[in-house]
Amino acid sequence: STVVLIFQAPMSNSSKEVSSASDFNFSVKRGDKIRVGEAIGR
Amino acid sequence: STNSSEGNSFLVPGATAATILMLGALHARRLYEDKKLEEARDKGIDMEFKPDVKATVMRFLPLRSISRCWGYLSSIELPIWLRPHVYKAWARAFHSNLEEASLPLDHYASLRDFFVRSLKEGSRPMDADPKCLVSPADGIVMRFGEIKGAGAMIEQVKGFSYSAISLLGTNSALPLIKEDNSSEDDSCFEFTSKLERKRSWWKVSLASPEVRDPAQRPVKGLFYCVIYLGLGDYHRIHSPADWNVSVRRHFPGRLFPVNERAARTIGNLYIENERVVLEGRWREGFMAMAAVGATNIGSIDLFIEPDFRTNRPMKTKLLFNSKPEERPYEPTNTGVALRKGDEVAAFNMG
Repeated sequence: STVVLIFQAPMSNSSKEVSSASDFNFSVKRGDKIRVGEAIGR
Repeated sequence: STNSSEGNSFLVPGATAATILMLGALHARRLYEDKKLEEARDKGIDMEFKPDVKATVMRFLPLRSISRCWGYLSSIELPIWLRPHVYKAWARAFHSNLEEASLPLDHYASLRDFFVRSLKEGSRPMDADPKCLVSPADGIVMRFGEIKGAGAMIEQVKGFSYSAISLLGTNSALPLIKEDNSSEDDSCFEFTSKLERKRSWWKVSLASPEVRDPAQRPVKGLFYCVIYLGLGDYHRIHSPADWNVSVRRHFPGRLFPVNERAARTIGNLYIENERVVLEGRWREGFMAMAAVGATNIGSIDLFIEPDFRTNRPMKTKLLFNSKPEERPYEPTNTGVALRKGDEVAAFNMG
């Protein structure tokens, strides 16, 4: 079984190409074992 | 008659040994392939999409019936003395943590009950950061990233992608992606409850024109994360954030396996399989969660809609109907409010 999560979140304005503190960043890597309640991103 | 019985007594052990050897060889090959795949993943090598004969054959198998049959077998009540042995064997084979189970092992009447077990209080502490999204399930992160381009495509594996709208349904409120890969955002307020939404409405109405200037709003992107649940994993789904679910869609379909190998060999895997989609909004805008079934895990229960059932016998033409069964949640505009960590759904055996 699989869960696919799709969501809107703040991102860098591509024209500036500068990441800011308000951008969404994933905190996981591919292949990571993750458990309910652990952050996937901030 | 004597000749025939002599022949049988020779053939039966021979055939059994040959079958065991064949199954052993297949299992060894599978383990070897899995190891190779894991090593490649560790090295950062992306395996490409490559359909094979097995994937083609799978299309002709009655996987939904097989899944229901498996569900029936796994729900047979086991004698109390046998239960701990069966569940411990399962845990050894699929690396489950039995210490987390909320009940003693002999309280689970069947393998099916054991499979959807709840956990002891405090086994899954929620990340307290209000700005984070938490994992809705235990499993392996298969893919994640930003959804880019006008087609809003999600990569299944390198060389094969599917559209987010096919996964969620054509009625989805998925925001359109602009040329710079940002997404449309029709709201500049947060809401997690009706009351909060009302308050935010006042905030927006009374705000000065500078605050409502679109240039001041943060640019929003669309992101995705795919989590694969193995057989030994805890199989309940939780809310990844505070959000409001406004609609549920059910897509009947096939029940292909969804492991890494299947993702690499079966095209459109996630949009051909039976799935349940919950859609709504969180503080940053759109949010949707799709629970995709598989052969072993054929049915999905929704705690927010207890009467709802999946993996029922169905006519073939209805199975692949592109129009899902849709149910909007009351009250209109807000739907069901979920808090981060709330139990939302469970994957059942068969």
